[in-house]
Amino acid sequence: PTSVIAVANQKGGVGKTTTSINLAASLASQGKSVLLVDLDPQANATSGLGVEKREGGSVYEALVGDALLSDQIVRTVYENLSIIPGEVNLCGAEIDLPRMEDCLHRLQGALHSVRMANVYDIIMIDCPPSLGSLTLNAFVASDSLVVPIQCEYYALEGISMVQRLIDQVRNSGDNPDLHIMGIVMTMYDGRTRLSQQVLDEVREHFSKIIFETTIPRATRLAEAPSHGQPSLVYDPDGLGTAAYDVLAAELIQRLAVA
Amino acid sequence: PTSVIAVANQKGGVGKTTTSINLAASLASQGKSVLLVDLDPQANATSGLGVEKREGGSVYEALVGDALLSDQIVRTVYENLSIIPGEVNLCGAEIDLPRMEDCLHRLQGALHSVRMANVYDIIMIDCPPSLGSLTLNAFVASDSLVVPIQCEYYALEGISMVQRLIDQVRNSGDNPDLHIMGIVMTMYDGRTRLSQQVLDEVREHFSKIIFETTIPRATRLAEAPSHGQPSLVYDPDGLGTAAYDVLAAELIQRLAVA
Ligand SMILES: Nc1ncnc2c1ncn2[C@@H]1O[C@H](COP(=O)(O)OP(=O)(O)OP(=O)(O)O)[C@@H](O)[C@H]1O
Ligand SMILES: Nc1ncnc2c1ncn2[C@@H]1O[C@H](COP(=O)(O)OP(=O)(O)OP(=O)(O)O)[C@@H](O)[C@H]1O
Ligand SMILES: [Mg+2]
Ligand SMILES: [Mg+2]
Repeated sequence: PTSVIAVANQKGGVGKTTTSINLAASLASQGKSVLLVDLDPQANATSGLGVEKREGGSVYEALVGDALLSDQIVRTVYENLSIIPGEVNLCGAEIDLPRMEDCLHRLQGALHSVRMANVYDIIMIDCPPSLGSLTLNAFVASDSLVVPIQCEYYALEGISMVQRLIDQVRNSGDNPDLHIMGIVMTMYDGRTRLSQQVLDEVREHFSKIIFETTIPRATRLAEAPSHGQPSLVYDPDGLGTAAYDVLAAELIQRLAVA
Repeated sequence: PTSVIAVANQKGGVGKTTTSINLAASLASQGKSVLLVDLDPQANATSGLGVEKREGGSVYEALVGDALLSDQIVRTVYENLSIIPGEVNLCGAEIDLPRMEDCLHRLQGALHSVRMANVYDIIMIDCPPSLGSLTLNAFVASDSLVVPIQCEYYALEGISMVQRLIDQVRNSGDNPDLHIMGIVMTMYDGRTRLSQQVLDEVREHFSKIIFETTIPRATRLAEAPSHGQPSLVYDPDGLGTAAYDVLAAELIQRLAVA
């Protein structure tokens, strides 16, 4: 069966897109068939994989109208990895969706046929940094969440908001089984005390769900998107690539026992 | 007269809150009377200044109802610096506001009496990372914008979206005079080629509006919020403090000739 996983955290700049791209690419290189959905109007996951943004090419039409999501799927040059690109129009959805009937179930409905076709092992959704209707739609449409947390103070504060939103979606009955598949610590910089303090704190409070793998701060991870390549292509022997490879194996392990 | 400035960029984690707090603190230390409005449901500016978050203490009630904004103003322990705290309920505004009449002018209306009272030289609004109704309200309510841009690739891509939103607000007549007061480059790391490339690119394309001052990547800037202090208190002799001090002087200069 297809697993739908949202990569989400309303805190900005914590590594959601970097994790979506590189985790998806590593999962694909390990033989999983992956569809990446770029739900962010910034469409960073789209440009980070070197895919062209096309007006009308995103989930937007399927969210606010009746367009078929399967028509929007684009194969990337990377084996086993396809994407539904993002586009600027998605920011219209933040204003349009709240005015629609059943506005929280639009993505779940649009993804239904893609999911039932069982073509993909994993559908991964890169979420924008907000708690608006796009992110809420992703929470309702997903089986579980991967929550990236930067090793910095403000990111620590943001965890309670993610949990609050999960509880809201579970308790309202919109998606009663939603849970956090794992917390992944990102941009860990061994030279700073702050990184270690935040890591220790998250390990202590979320010991059951935090991934073993920590993603180090690595400049080449930040350079890769300007070449439109995932890290395993841009910097195959780098620290970032190795970390995302191990994270992918850990995620596959957790899916197997789920 | 009072100047209203929104610190905004829909890209997450580019230093909006760090700039809001430290620019406001430096402006206050240079004798300007400043009111900081925390418009982000994450309320990072509030905790970064060591101010307590109180349910009902934010602009939320004034946005969706008729509460008086002046009742929400809290003096900080720092001279010349007051704040309207953020709170989690603000994320309700992203869903509630689009359903209201005149939803883009709610903050402008609520701020009107505070502005007319002429108590503050500057009202600075820390915006959330999104293009939803909270940020749109800030664009309509402000005279100008300060746009922080991180010296990284994705941040570079985000500039066109900010410009698009400004054009939308100007052309619709909601705020015809809105303009960018300045672009401030943040987290500049002299050790990486990427930082220099992004800085050069922004200097080339936006030479008229970029601030001279560049904010360096400095770990003590990221540590300060966990102590609830602005950088000029936590690390008075540090690089981050010096940069924000110079930026404050540059901003005052630009306000004088505006
Ligand atoms: N491990 C890392 N090491 C170094 N740089 C990183 C790392 N992870 C992400 N970055 C860089 O940090 C910035 C923020 O990361 P990214 O854009 O992936 O975060 P995000 O959570 O998707 O942001 P947004 O909230 O805007 O969607 C980017 O410039 C990215 O290249
Ligand atoms: N110049 C700097 N040097 C080092 N760290 C910094 C600097 N500026 C900001 N940071 C850190 O980077 C992270 C992102 O900054 P900040 O939270 O201010 O960005 P933001 O744009 O307000 O994020 P959001 O989009 O979530 O509102 C924070 O952990 C902050 O402490
Ligand atoms: Mg992103
Ligand atoms: Mg912020």
